[in-house]
Amino acid sequence: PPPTSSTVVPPSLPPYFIKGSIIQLADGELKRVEDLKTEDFIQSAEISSELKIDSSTVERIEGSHTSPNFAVVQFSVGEHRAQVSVEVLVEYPFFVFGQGWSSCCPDRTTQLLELPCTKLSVGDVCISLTLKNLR
Amino acid sequence: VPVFPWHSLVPFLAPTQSD
Repeated sequence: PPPTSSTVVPPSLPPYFIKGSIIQLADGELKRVEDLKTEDFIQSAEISSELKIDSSTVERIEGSHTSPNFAVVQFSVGEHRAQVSVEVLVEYPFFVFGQGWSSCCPDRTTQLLELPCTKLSVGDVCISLTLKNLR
Repeated sequence: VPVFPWHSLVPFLAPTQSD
């Protein structure tokens, strides 16, 4: 069976997901969070000496046992298809390849952050990061 | 105005490598 790990994201929304937040790409360019494109992440990772983009496919989304405000999203990460589950607030946005920001509850994301967002679904391929030369 | 690095927006999912 593939290795499994689990990550818990802190129970608050980071400020950089609020619409209008200024994000610096690896080449120094500044963009608003709502204007980011898939290519911005890919190009930034290419410049980075430590980080590389991995594809993380959503395999399962279920409610958290801890709180109704949380969801557990299970990803299959990278070429090794390692199973990683992440417990996040339902409004926590992930960036889906070719699509943009998506969350388990896009209505809440739009309400709380004003960040345009679509519904995160099983089969979506999200952008995630791993270390280069990790072995 | 605060400026945030691009990689802070991306979840860091580093699975244990089995090989």
